[in-house]
Amino acid sequence: YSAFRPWPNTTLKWKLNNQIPTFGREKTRIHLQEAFDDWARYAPLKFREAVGDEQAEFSISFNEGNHDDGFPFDGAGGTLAHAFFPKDGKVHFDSAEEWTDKYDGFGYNFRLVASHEIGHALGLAHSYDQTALMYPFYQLMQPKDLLPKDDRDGIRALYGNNEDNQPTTFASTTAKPLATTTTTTTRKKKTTAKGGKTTKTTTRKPQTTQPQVLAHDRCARYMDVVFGGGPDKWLYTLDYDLVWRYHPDFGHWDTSGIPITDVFQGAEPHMMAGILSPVTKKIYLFKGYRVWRFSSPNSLDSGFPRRLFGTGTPYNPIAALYEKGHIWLLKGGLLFKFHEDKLIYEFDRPPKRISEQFPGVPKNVRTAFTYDGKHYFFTEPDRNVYVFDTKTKRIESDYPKPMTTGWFACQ
Amino acid sequence: KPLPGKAHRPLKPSASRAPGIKSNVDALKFLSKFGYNECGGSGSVQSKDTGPLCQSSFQTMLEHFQTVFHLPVTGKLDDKTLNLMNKPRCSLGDYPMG
Repeated sequence: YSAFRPWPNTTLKWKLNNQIPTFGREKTRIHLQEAFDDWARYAPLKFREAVGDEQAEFSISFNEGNHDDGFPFDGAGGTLAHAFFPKDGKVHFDSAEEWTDKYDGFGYNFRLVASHEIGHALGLAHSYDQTALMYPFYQLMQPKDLLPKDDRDGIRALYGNNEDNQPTTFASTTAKPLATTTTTTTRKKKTTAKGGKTTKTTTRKPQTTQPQVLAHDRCARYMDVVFGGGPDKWLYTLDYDLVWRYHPDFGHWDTSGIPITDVFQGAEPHMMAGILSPVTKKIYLFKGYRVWRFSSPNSLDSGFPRRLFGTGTPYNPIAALYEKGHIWLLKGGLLFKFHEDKLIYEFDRPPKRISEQFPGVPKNVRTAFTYDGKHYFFTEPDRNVYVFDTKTKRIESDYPKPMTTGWFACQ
Repeated sequence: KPLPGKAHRPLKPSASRAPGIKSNVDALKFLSKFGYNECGGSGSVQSKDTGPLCQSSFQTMLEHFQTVFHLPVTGKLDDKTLNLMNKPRCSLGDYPMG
């Protein structure tokens, strides 16, 4: 899969501008809702149709030939549809095609093509996995096979995991719910004007999902591994067997964790340290005496994990930092220089102390990471964070601060 | 192909049909349209305005297409490549950056 760019919000509305003449509006809406459900089932996304002149993120229409977006359709066959990445939201279908709602090989199944295009509108590019829905060429699939694994991985890479695998939709207070929409209610007493009598209407608010609360905990918890600074700008945190990510542009965490083996194939739970080398772009994860090396989150380099040898090799390093072209590993208040090319440690005699290399940082560091030219040190038991600026070689003036507010993912 | 016994449904009388890909020129347009022209321009493979550094030959583009779609990498517009190019598809390019 190729995850390109997500929407910053995950509750999204769609607007249908016209329909397939042979389907009519209702049938077109139902199959579109099925297509949205395909994605909502595997990612914490909520979709519903916009009501009246409500603003919608997705604008869906059927056009023929030139329809002034610079991508003319070409008649029956050839190109069937296209969509634009976030935050554009336009989804166009070629109305010259033979659209069908059957899965018998005649014509082009509208739900399948719609699901593919919605994948684009949600931020996924084409995939070269021939079993994928995001494969560029039309291929018949049966509904029970949706979504294939490649597409599940792709949408989770963008939006995280949807724990209970149920498509979730939300309905506006005025919308006539579609046959498949679950209605939401709020638990409040309402007075209705009928005959002056008060009637109690019990309604229930959609549950705020547990992960939201967890996300907040994320700030106050130690994570086994924290690293970032890759081209995708995500800050990856590993918390035992789950990966949680934070994106500084959108300012929010994943709403739920993704199993570590889904993101870093070949990794194990409870990794101890990790880093992304800004020079080689390789991701290293450390645990015990072993090191895993990834060229990208889902491609473990051959021959890894490897056992690291040499006297004095630290067992279960607690953190990895990057400075001036090399990697420091921390353990027991000491620093060990790790050589990427030779995959060995080099340590000074006597060993270098953290406070020597990073003046002002105390000995009781519990974990640390480097992001955008700064080192973030988390200490215990006082649960403070120190931010060390590698340019000025000093702790930033208003640090240390309490962990709950003092690191950028929580400010 | 129509299943035996099932009458093949004719296309909508009004629908024009997408032109098939038959020649190198057609294939070049297809490859440029869907992002296989590393020079980024569409239709101009050896374009002067992108400067001497940008030399993306038709054969290179074909090999790129054949490689990513697990076809025999012949660098020629052979039957298997033509067959895939003529399959109905999404009109978005295959490279988001493009």
